[in-house]
Amino acid sequence: SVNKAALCGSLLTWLQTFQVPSPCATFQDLSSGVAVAQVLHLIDPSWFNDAWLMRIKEETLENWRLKLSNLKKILQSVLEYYHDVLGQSVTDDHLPDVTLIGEFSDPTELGKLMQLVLGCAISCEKKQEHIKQIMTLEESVQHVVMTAIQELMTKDPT
Amino acid sequence: DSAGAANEGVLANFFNSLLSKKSGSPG
Repeated sequence: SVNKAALCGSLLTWLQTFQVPSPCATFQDLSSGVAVAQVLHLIDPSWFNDAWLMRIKEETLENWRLKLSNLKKILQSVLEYYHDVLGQSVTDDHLPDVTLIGEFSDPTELGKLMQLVLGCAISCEKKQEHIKQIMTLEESVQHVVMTAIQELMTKDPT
Repeated sequence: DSAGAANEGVLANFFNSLLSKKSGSPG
């Protein structure tokens, strides 16, 4: 399956195409969850709406408990999205360990989280726009993104 | 160079197939 740490670099490049207000340049930037939440808000603003986004705290600088709280909210909402909107289930090996993300910005676990975000983007109502955005990326990045999507698809038992 | 072109084709086919798939459908 996809090497999640390598995946993380390519999906970070993809995430940057959303040009969210919060810093989104390094794995460390992502560990607060704020940038990821802002991307989800752009992916599907009806589900990840303004009220949801306001519950994600921005002042997390070196406060890993606040980061963890953000990441847990994000993961829970993403799993609900898969179940309620996409009608898909998420297998255990695709579930990121948010503690490792919050404390160590772990690339493997971040890769899993972004892979789930990717799954939202390519299946939601606005998927046309998001898929075309992916097709503008460098070929090597597109290849990793394609592999990540294929892996998500093959592991979906429904 | 043909390998590059082939890879490009694979990517384009894959993402175009995603585009034509119904939204919200599983997998």
